[in-house]
Amino acid sequence: MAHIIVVGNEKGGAGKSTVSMHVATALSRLGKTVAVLDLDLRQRSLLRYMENRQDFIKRSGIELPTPTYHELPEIDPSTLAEGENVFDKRLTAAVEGVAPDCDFILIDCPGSHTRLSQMAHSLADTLITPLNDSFVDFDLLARIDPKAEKILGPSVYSEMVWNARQWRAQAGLQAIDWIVARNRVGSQRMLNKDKMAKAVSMLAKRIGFRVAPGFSERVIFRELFPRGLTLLDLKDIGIKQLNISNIAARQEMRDLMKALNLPNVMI
Amino acid sequence: MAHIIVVGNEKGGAGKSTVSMHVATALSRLGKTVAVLDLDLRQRSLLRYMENRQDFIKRSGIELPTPTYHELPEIDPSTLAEGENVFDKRLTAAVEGVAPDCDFILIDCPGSHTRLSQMAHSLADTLITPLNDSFVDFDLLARIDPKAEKILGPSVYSEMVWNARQWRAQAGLQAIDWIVARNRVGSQRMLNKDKMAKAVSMLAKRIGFRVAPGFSERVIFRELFPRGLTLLDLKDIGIKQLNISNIAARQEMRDLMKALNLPNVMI
Ligand SMILES: Nc1ncnc2c1ncn2[C@@H]1O[C@H](COP(=O)(O)OP(=O)(O)OP(=O)(O)O)[C@@H](O)[C@H]1O
Ligand SMILES: Nc1ncnc2c1ncn2[C@@H]1O[C@H](COP(=O)(O)OP(=O)(O)OP(=O)(O)O)[C@@H](O)[C@H]1O
Ligand SMILES: [Mg+2]
Ligand SMILES: [Mg+2]
Repeated sequence: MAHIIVVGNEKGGAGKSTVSMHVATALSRLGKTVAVLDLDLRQRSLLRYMENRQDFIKRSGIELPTPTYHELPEIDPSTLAEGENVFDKRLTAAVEGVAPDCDFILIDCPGSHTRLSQMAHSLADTLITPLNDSFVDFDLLARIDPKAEKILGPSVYSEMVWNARQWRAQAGLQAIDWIVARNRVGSQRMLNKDKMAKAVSMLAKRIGFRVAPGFSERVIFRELFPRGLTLLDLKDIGIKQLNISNIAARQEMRDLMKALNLPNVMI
Repeated sequence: MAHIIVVGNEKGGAGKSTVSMHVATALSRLGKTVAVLDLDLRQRSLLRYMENRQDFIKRSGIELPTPTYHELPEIDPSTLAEGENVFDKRLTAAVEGVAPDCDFILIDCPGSHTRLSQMAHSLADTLITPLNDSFVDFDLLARIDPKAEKILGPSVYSEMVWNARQWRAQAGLQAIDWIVARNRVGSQRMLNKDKMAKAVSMLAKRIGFRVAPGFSERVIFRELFPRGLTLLDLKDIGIKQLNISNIAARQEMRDLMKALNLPNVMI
């Protein structure tokens, strides 16, 4: 049965699609069979990334390990049972359709609150939540006092995760392994960075997630999007010499993959 | 009649709420009467910013110029005319309620496609679209070829703006002054940064928006959120000496306000 990785955060621009593309590509490069689903049906950044990758492979002739993208099947609403939600049916049909043939299913969620995203969170074996290194983003996880020293209570997104956990417990499913990864972290030592690190680790203990090493703010994480590439592909396209920032980025990628602790994945 | 400034971009995390708070506060500090509306009814980052600001003013006793936040009025659906949309009614009621008493109404949009956001775009005198310095964000404005040299066609967000413009033209309203401001721009000289600058200016000519100088990636733009402050308030709270980055940030703020070309605003 495929292991389901969901990448979610209701806050816009946290880095969900970026993390999704990098984790899915890393798993493909390790020889795993990976299916990806993009639940952001209008923006479709992950689909666009995959399209650019296919286009690059076709134009360059270079065979790159690649996840396979799957659309959610259309469902005729008249076939739904009483009280059944069409989005739930589309998602479960997509997952059941690919699960037998792959090692991992990676699901990218939109930066807003949708029924599809709620449903995906309750299907997650592993949930990765990227987080900008900012209290604007932290505010969607929990309320904190103005000096950022005391957690005052959970916010809308952590409540949604809590509900997904309850649903899984009632269904007798294994608990979600919830991992929060800071993203676009600044390079210099800064007070804000230290405060964020403290606040995230305080919250981890309180609501039960693991904190993974994340990504720094590096142009290599975004500049390859037009060609559908990631920094892991650079050797295959003939770039032998990596600069310092790209070497550090590869290390950050490796550290994240290790922290995810995925079944049968040796880093 | 109040001048309506809408801050919008369907792409999550572009910097809409950050730009909204800074522009609204700058106008208040210039002695203008500013009403703010937050159309992200679930995330409410701008409301949270305003709450933190009120809380800081109360606790510190320091009088800071402050925009006034307004909720969208609840509308009883049974009072709607045939075919009238409840969200349209809530937004127009909110705008009409505050317009007589203020110089500016600033409306922050969510990072997704909603009816409220569509409606707000058609009410805009000035539309500010912040954009991360990344082709992932650019993809929501337009499709571009893999070498980022040719614009292939508009994307979902620019099509939505196009529709709002059509609507205004048919209603005999003045054209929207559409301004795109790059945000979180890296400090070093980078190929990606140059390519983005070229692509944005190419698109500006093609679909008719102005490009404003934007904000660099600076921690000062985000670290004051827990206290509801902006870098413009630092003098009032007793910080006389600004560091180099904060001086540069003030200049970026001043350049943006100048570029907006707002009525009766001298920078
Ligand atoms: N570590 C990083 N370094 C530099 N840029 C990054 C990094 N991570 C993400 N970005 C950029 O930040 C922006 C937001 O990232 P992304 O689109 O992946 O977030 P998202 O959470 O999927 O957004 P949405 O809420 O719109 O779905 C993009 O422009 C992306 O290129
Ligand atoms: N110039 C900047 N420098 C540093 N950080 C920034 C800058 N602009 C925005 N940020 C940070 O980037 C993140 C996204 O900004 P913000 O929340 O304002 O975007 P948004 O477009 O309103 O997002 P959403 O789509 O969720 O509404 C936040 O964590 C914010 O603190
Ligand atoms: Mg995304
Ligand atoms: Mg916002």
